Amino acid sequence: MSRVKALQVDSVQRWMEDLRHMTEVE
Amino acid sequence: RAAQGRTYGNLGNTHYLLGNFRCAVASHEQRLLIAKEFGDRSAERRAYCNLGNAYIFLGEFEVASEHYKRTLQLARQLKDRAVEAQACYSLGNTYTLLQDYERAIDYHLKHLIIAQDLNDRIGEGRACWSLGNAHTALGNHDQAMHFAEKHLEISKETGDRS
Repeated sequence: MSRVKALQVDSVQRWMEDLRHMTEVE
Repeated sequence: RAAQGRTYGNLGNTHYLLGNFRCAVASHEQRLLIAKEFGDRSAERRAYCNLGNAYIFLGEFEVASEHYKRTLQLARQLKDRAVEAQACYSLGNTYTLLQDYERAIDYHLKHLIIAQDLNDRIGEGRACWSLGNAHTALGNHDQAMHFAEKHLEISKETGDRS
């Protein structure tokens, strides 16, 4: 599996979509 | 100095949400430094997690994994099981990005066990989904089927149609 394909793993994509809006607040 | 620490954390988060990941890293590094000065392990843990997240979007997955490992260590020291589960989930996904599927499975299994202990069915479903994908990548089709079936069962229970 290429690096590009690894980025297309649907569970990882979903995680990254959530992560983009997630911060550990002070 | 304590207020500076909190402000660096807030700045880092704002840069992150704006997509300025290099600036986010610089701010969270400062926050980490001050957290260490105060021996504030919760703040240190938050800084490592925020740094890991920023490095993911910079495409520096190895560096991200190192920060998530420190997050995991601190979560264990602080006996925060939910944060420990989250760190394992992040590590599982990061190792998937690094195409190290054995390590990814290792962390996703750790996440699964904690999610089960905490009765977190949504977390458990995500762990099964991730484990199914990692086993598929390795050609372990029986294991992949097992986790896909578990994921389907949990998705029905939680009403997750997608």
